[in-house]
Amino acid sequence: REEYVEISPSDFFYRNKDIAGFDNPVRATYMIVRELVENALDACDRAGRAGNIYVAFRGKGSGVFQVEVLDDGIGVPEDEIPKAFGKVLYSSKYVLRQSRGTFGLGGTMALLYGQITTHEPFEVCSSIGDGYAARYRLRIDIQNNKPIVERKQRIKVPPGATFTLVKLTFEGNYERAKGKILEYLKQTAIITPYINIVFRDPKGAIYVFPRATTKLPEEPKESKYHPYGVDVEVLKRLISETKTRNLVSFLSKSFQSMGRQTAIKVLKKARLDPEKNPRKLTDRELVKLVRALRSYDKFRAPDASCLSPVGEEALEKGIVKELRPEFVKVVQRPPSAYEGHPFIVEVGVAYGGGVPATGDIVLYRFANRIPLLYDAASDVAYKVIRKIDWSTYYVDPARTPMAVFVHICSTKIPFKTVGKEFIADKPEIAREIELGIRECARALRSYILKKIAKQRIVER
Amino acid sequence: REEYVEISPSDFFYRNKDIAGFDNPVRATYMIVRELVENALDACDRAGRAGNIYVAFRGKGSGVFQVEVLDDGIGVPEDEIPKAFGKVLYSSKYVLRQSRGTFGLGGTMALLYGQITTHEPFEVCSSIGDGYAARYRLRIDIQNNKPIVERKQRIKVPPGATFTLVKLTFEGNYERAKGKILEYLKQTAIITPYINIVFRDPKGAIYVFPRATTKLPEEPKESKYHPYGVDVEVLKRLISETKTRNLVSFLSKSFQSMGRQTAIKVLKKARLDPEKNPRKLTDRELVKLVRALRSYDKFRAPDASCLSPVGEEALEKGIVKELRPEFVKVVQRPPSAYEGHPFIVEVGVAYGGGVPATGDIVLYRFANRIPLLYDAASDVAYKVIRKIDWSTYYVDPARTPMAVFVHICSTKIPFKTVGKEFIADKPEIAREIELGIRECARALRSYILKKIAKQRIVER
Ligand SMILES: Nc1ncnc2c1ncn2[C@@H]1O[C@H](COP(=O)(O)OP(=O)(O)OP(=O)(O)O)[C@@H](O)[C@H]1O
Ligand SMILES: Nc1ncnc2c1ncn2[C@@H]1O[C@H](COP(=O)(O)OP(=O)(O)OP(=O)(O)O)[C@@H](O)[C@H]1O
Ligand SMILES: [Mg+2]
Ligand SMILES: [Mg+2]
Repeated sequence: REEYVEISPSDFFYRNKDIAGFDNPVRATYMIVRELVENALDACDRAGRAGNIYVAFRGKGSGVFQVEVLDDGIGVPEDEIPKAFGKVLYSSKYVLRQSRGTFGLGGTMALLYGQITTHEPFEVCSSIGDGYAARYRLRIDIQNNKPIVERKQRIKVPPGATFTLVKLTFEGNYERAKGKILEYLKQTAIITPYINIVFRDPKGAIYVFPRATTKLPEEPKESKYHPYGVDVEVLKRLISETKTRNLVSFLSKSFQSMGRQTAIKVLKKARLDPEKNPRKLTDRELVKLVRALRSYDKFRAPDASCLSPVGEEALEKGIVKELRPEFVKVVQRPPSAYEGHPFIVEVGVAYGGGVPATGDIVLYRFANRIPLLYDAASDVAYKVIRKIDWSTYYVDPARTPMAVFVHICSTKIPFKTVGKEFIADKPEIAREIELGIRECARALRSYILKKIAKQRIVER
Repeated sequence: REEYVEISPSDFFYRNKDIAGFDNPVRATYMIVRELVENALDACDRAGRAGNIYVAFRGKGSGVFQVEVLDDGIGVPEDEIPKAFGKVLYSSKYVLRQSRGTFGLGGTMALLYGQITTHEPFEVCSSIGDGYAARYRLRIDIQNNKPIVERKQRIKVPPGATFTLVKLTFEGNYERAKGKILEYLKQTAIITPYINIVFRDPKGAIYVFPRATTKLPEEPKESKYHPYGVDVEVLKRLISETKTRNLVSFLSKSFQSMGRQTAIKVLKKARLDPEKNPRKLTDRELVKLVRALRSYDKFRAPDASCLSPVGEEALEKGIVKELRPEFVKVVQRPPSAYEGHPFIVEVGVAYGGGVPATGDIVLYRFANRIPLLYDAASDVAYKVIRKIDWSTYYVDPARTPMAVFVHICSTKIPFKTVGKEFIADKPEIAREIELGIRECARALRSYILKKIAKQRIVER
C-alpha cells in the first residue's frame, strides 16, 4: 500500500527549491546573480588573472527578465559544458582547495529556476583558449538529472582568449531584489579588490565596481586533509586510494601536518603496528586509529597554502574605503582546523567616523570571499558577538557606532544552508572568531581610553 | 587541469552534514531522536491507530550512545528495508498527502551519522503483519548511495503484529542535548495527543508522555495538485502521465478544485482549444496555460482531505494543559494554497495565568505536527509577529505575558533547511499566519479591555 520511490538529486532540489535558496521571486533574482557571479569569480581566480565580469539584466515584461553573465576566467571544456551546467552534484570544486563553489549545485539551480518559471532553454558559450568557443542551447532533464542539448555550435575565437557566457530567462522581481544585488556587488568589490565588475540593470543603468588593485592574492593549492577531526569515512577513502604499504607511510603521505615522527606517535597511541598494511586494518583497528587521530593534540597547525585569505592590509584598505572610520583594527588569526579542514579567520573592527550608529553592532560577514547578506541572527559570528560582554571594552552595542567584519576561509565552509546564507556553530570556528574579535576590541579599547583622556585634558 | 567529478546524493549529504542538520555532536543527538521519532509517528498514523513509541538511550562510554526506537506503526516490507534505510532520496512520502517525512533523507542521515562516528552497523527489524519480521544488520555505501546488507534474518512473530525497531550507535552529547530532546517530546505530546511515548535516558530514568485521548484525527488522503501556483515542470509531468485526450478533461481530472466549467474558463483565458490533445501542446502554449492557471483567481479553495490539522478544540486543550493561561483563543484558518500545495494555518494565543513573562512573546512553532525548536528568528511566523503593531491590541511584547502557537500543515512544508528548523517566507503562508494571529489578537484585546473595565469598577 505504501509506494516506495527513488528520486534524482535534481528532482529533490527542484521539489525543495526553498532549500536551495530559491524560495520566492525576489530571493530567486538575488540568488541567480550571486550564483553566476560566484562561478565567474572562481573561474577568474583559476585563470590567475585580475578578472573582468559583466552582468546584464534585460526586462522582457510581466516580471520576466533575461540575465547574462560574462567573465574572462578559465572557461569550460566543450564536452564538459552540458554536464557542468545541466546536472546537479557535478563540479570541478570537489577538491581540498578554497573556492566559492562547493556543492556542485548553484549554477545549475539558477538555470533550473529559469526553466521552471519560463520554460525557456538557457545558453552557455565558453572557450578554454584553443581558438574555438562551444555555444550550447540547453535544458535540464530534472527527473533524470541530465542535460538536454537542444543546439550546439562551434565558433572561431582568438587563440588564447578564455571566457564563459551564461544567459537565461526567468521570472523574478528586480525592483525588490535590487538593493540586495547592489549591496552584494559592492561587498564583493571590497573583498575581491582585484576584480572589475560592470552591472547593467533592466532600465539600462550601468553600475561600475572598478578594481582597486592589480595585485593578485596567492593562488590556493590543492591540499590533503589535516588529521585533526577526520572521521572513519575519510580514513576508509584514503586507505582505498593509497599506494603506501605500511601505516607510517600511509599517515605521513595521506595527511598534511603529519611527519613520520608524528605518525609513529599516533600509531603508538592507537596501539597499532607501524608496519601493518593499511588495507589490512580491521574495523576495530580503524576506529582506534580515528580515536587516536582525534585525541592527539600536537599536530602542526595546518598548511595554509590551500587557502587564500584577504590579508590584513587589503581588508583594512577595503574597510577604510567603504566606511571611512575614525579607528580600524584588523587581525588575521593563524591557521586552524576543524573536521580535517584548514581554516583562517580574519576580523576587522571599525569605529566612529563614517560608521553609522544603528542601535546595534553592524556585522559584515564573508566566507571564502563571498558576502553573506541574509539570516545574520543564525550565523556563528553573530552568536559570538552576542556572547561577548562589550562593556569591558568600553563599548555599548546599542550606542557605539561600530562595525565588525568577519571573513572565514576554508577548504570547506560549514554553511547550514544550500543557499549559503549562514555558517554553522562549529566550536573551533567560534573560538577563532572570538579570539580575533577580542584582539580587535582590545585595540579599540585603548583607542577609546586615549580619546577619553585627551578630551579630559582639553576640557581642563 | 580542472577535474570534473560527479558525486552521489549520499556523498553530498555526508560531506555537507551541516546542511542536513547534523552540525555538531549536541545537535546530532537531537536530530537522531527527532528523525527516528518522526518516522515512527508517520508509521503509526499510516496504521490508523493510536500508536506507541519507545525511545531508549544507553551510554556506551566516552560519548558513545546506543539508541533504539520501537513503534507499532505499519512496518516496512522485507525487501524495502535496505533501501528505505540505507539509501537517501528513497521514500514512501513523495506523495501529495500530509506527513512529517518529506525529503527521503532524515532516517538515513541519522544512521549515516552513527556509521561515520563509530563505524558500527545499524539494525532494523520490522513486520508488516504477515507473521514474519525481517531483521537486518546494515551499513550505507556512502559513495554509491546504496545499502550494504551485512546480515539478514527472518523471525516468526504473531500474525497481524506490525512494528519497526531501529537501533544505531553514534558519538553524541546527551547531557547538552537533553533539554531540547525532552522539550521536543513534550511538544510532540501536545500536538499529537493520541500517541503514547516512553523515553529511557542513558542513566535509566524513564519519562512517560501518556496519550491524552484515543480519538484519532481523520487520516489524510492522497490528493492532486491545486491549480493555484503550479509551474511548467508540474504541468509537463502531469501531461506525461495523463490518459485524457483533450485539455478540458486533462485539467479537470489532473487538478483538484477544477471542474469542467472552470477548465473551460481557464482555457479561454489561455486562448487554447479545449479539444486539443494535451500532449500536442507546444512550448509556447504550455507557458500560456501556466500563466492562465496562475492568474485565474476564482479557483475553489483546496480540498483539505489531504491534510490533517490539529483542530481548534484539540489545540486549545493542548495549550491549556501545557500553560494553564488566563485566556486562550484558537483559530483554524480556511484551506489555502501556495505553488499547487494546499495548506491550513492554525493559530493559538495564550495570555496570563501560567504563561511566563519572558521579555518577549513566546513563540511555539509546529509544521505537520512536528515541533520546531531552533532558529525561530529566521522563521516566517516570527517575521509576521515582528511586523504586527501590538499596541493596537493593548499588548506590549516586552511586558505582556503572552504565547503564540502557530501550526502549519500542508502537502509540502516550505522548510528552508534540510534539518526542518524554520519555514520560508512564502507570501501566501505569511498572509494566513497574519490573519490568524490578528483574529486571536482581537479576541485578546476584548478580553484585556473587559479586564481593565472590571478593575476600574472594583477600584471605585
Ligand atoms: N563561469 C564559469 N567559468 C568556468 N566554469 C564554470 C563557470 N560556471 C560554472 N562552471 C563550472 O560548472 C561547475 C558547476 O557549477 P555550479 O555553480 O553548479 O556548482 P559549483 O560552483 O561547483 O558549486 P556551488 O553549488 O557551491 O556553486 C563548476 O564547478 C565549474 O566547473
Ligand atoms: N519506523 C518506520 N516505520 C515505517 N516505515 C519507516 C520507518 N522509518 C522509516 N521508514 C520508511 O523509510 C523511508 C525513508 O525514511 P527517511 O526518514 O529517510 O525519509 P522520509 O521520512 O521519507 O523523509 P524525511 O527525510 O523528511 O524524514 C520512509 O519514507 C518510510 O517509508
Ligand atoms: Mg557555483
Ligand atoms: Mg523521516
